[in-house]
Amino acid sequence: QLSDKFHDILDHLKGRGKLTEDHIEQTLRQVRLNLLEADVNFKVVKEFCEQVKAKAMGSEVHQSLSPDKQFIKIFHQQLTDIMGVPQEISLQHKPPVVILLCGLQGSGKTTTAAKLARYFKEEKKRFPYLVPADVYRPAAIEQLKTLATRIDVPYYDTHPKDNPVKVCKKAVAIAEDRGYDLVILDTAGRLQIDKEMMKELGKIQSKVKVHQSLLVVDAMTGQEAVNVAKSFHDLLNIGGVVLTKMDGDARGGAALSVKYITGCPIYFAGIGEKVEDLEPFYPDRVASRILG
Amino acid sequence: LAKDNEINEAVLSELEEILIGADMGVGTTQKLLRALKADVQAQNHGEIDLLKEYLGEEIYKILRAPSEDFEPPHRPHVMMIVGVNGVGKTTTIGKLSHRLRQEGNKVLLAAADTFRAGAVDQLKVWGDRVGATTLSQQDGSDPAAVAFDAVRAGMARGMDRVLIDTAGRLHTKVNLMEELKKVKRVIDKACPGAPHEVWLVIDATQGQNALQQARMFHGALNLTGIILTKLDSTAKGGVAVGITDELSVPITFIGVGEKIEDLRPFASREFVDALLA
Ligand SMILES: Nc1nc2c(ncn2[C@@H]2O[C@H](COP(=O)(O)OP(=O)(O)OP(=O)(O)O)[C@@H](O)[C@H]2O)c(=O)[nH]1
Ligand SMILES: Nc1nc2c(ncn2[C@@H]2O[C@H](COP(=O)(O)OP(=O)(O)OP(=O)(O)O)[C@@H](O)[C@H]2O)c(=O)[nH]1
Ligand SMILES: [Mg+2]
Ligand SMILES: [Mg+2]
Repeated sequence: QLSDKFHDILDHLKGRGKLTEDHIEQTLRQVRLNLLEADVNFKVVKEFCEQVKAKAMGSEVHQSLSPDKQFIKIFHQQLTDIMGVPQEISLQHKPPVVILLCGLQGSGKTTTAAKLARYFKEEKKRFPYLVPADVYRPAAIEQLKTLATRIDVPYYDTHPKDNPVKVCKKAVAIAEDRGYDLVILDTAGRLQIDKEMMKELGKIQSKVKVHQSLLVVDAMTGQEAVNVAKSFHDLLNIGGVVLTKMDGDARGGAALSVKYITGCPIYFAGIGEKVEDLEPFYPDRVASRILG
Repeated sequence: LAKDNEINEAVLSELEEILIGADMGVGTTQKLLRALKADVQAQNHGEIDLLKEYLGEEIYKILRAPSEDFEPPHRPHVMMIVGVNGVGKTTTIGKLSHRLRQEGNKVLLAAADTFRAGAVDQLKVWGDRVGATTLSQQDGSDPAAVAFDAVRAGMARGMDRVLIDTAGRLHTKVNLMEELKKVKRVIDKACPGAPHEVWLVIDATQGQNALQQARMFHGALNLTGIILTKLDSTAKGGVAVGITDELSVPITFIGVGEKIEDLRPFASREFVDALLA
């Protein structure tokens, strides 16, 4: 338990004036290892620890609070500041509101597209329209169509030979025509270093008025979460994140890395394979999980 | 990581960042750096490039597979492919089948992912692409039944290889892991001794959770191989070192893209060089 480790190191500070640099360093060494084991990116860990150290240095040890509790308070505050508070995605736009899902291969975009459609239909009384814009992966179109049919949500009839940019443009036009107020674009998985595929997303954003581009990230992602998020964020107008596969036992350090590097709110968490398995993202729960 | 050594602290930090950044994980990284610090040779040569070579050698020792007595494939040689969601199992089966077909094998694919939308269609596309028969049953049918029937068909039709695609599942889901064990038992019923291979697919973009995945799948199924996919990404797949070190399951192939030919036999030297680049 991290708090136990803090206690062991800091207990002898009771009654002393300040948290000394040496003791803070020792404690931060434990914190550092713990965060790295949780898959938080090492650069993020470094900066985070420096921030905690700066805040802890010279902070008075209160009589009412033991030094380890004091340290935990500072540490927890810093983590909470980064992770933020639960945020609801804003769909306050003239309909149809267009959401674009993007991310690495296999991160859970197609499943999340269906989950979001169901969520907005059932919980928020919207009329979603699902758009399969992945023409590359075998049977990706079938996958989304099957899910859409299951939740009784209309979908654009994409064919494998279609151009994804044209598909998105046509689909939004159809939505406007038929009064669907929410369009969810499911795109092919791609590497952030694949220039052509990243350009394709840029084209979709320029040809279609996309209100929310969401990066879908697998909770098990390792050190590269930072590079992936940074590239997607820099090249495209990413407004939010969905963290999937939170139902496993991954510590989820990628959440901290992604939030830290992009500043984007994590709106939803995928918590299972079924179409109902979506919930709002709770930053403080994930912060505790990352800390182990 | 103690400060009591000849090797420059700054150099050690830099090496640590390279290893951690490659997803080697804290445990493996500490073990390797301890070995480095204990080595007199390393202590006398503080330059980072030489130290990297030393580290590379240590990692290579972990990854180098013991020379296996290559067992000639049974007929049919049955291979079960497992792993968590989205790692690349189905695509890898497509690539493996292509290789096997090019070597002249008659290949049968079993669509034992009866759960996920589009899973059977996806495997069928690959089957058609490589000239392999794909057997499937209705959505929601028992994966064990699909596997059983496919292995029996493979035997009856004189297939050289039967590849079993399974649904992705998190290793924490007890009922799903039990389902997989059942699929394995049933395959043995269809063909005693089968499956001859149980390979776990690990996604290189994942972090330390992949080690836990490997432990759980190995405990449940007794893995005979690991495939590391998505090495064409910026991820280095360093977690494979910890997995090999702890479980001694050999890495057989790596996935380096989404196309049919994007599969290569695992080459430990190349992998280590890329890891430390
Ligand atoms: N356990 C769990 N599985 C999930 C979750 N979200 C998606 N999955 C599974 O992850 C796998 C990949 O999901 P997809 O929706 O196909 O992922 P994708 O990002 O569309 O994949 P590509 O289009 O190939 O890039 C599937 O097996 C899904 O059922 C989740 O929150 N929890
Ligand atoms: N870049 C890259 N993508 C890959 C590689 N292998 C698979 N993929 C992609 O990863 C995504 C998921 O592949 P699948 O084969 O559906 O993965 P899976 O493990 O069968 O997924 P589930 O059955 O849903 O658990 C697809 O978009 C593949 O094209 C690889 O080596 N490199
Ligand atoms: Mg998809
Ligand atoms: Mg699959």
